[in-house]
Amino acid sequence: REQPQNHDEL
Amino acid sequence: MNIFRFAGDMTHLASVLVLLLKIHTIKSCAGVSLKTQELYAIVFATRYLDIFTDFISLYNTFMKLVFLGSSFSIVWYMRSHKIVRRSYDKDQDTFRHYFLIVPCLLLAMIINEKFTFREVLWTFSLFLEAVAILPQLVLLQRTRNIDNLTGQYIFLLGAYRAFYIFNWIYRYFTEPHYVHWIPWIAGLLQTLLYGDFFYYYFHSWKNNKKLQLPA
Repeated sequence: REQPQNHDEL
Repeated sequence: MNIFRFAGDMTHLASVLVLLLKIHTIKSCAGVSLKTQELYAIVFATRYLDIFTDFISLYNTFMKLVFLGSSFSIVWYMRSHKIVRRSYDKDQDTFRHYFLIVPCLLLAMIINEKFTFREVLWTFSLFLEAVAILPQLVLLQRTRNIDNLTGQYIFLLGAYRAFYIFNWIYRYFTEPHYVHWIPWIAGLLQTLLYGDFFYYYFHSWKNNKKLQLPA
C-alpha cells in the first residue's frame, strides 16, 4: 500500500 | 527534505547526544527522568516498526537506528550501569507510566487514519511522544536545581518540536494534499508543554543566572 506522506518523518 | 525538518532532526539528535554525553562522561543521570526515557524507548519501538519493511531513504533508516539505539542505551545506563544508576533520583521520579500509556493506546484505537496494527501503534507513538516529557518536567519541578546539561537537553528537545511545526507549515504550502491532523495536533500539544520551561530557560539565560524553576 502507499505510505502516508507523514511516515517519511521521524 | 526541507531545512526546517533537517534542523528539527539535528536538534533532536543533539539533545540525545547531550544526554548521552552527560551520562557517559560524568557518569551521572541526576535530574534525568527514567520514566521519560522509558516512554521514549516505547515511542521509537512502536513508531519504527516499519524500519526493515519500508525503505524511505538511507538517512531515514540511519536516524531511526540512532534513535532506537540511543533511547534503549540511555534506559540501560540508568537501570543497569553500576555507577550511573546510583545517581538516579528514584524517590523523586514517581510518575506512573500507565497513566500516560493506557489513555494514549485507547485514543490511538479510536482516532487513527487506518485501523491496522501498525497504523494504530504508529498513532499511539505520536500521542505518547506528545506527553512523554511530563515525568521529566515533574522531576525538574521537584528537584528545582537543574544542571546545565539537563537544561540544554530539554531546550534542544523543545527546539526540535518547534522546527517540526515549521516543517509542517512549509510542507503544507509546498506539497499537494499534505494534510495530517493527527501528528499536527499531537505535535502542537507537545510543543506547548515546553512553553513554560522555555520561559524560565530564556529568563535565566538573559539574566545570566542558573536555571531554576519556581516551586
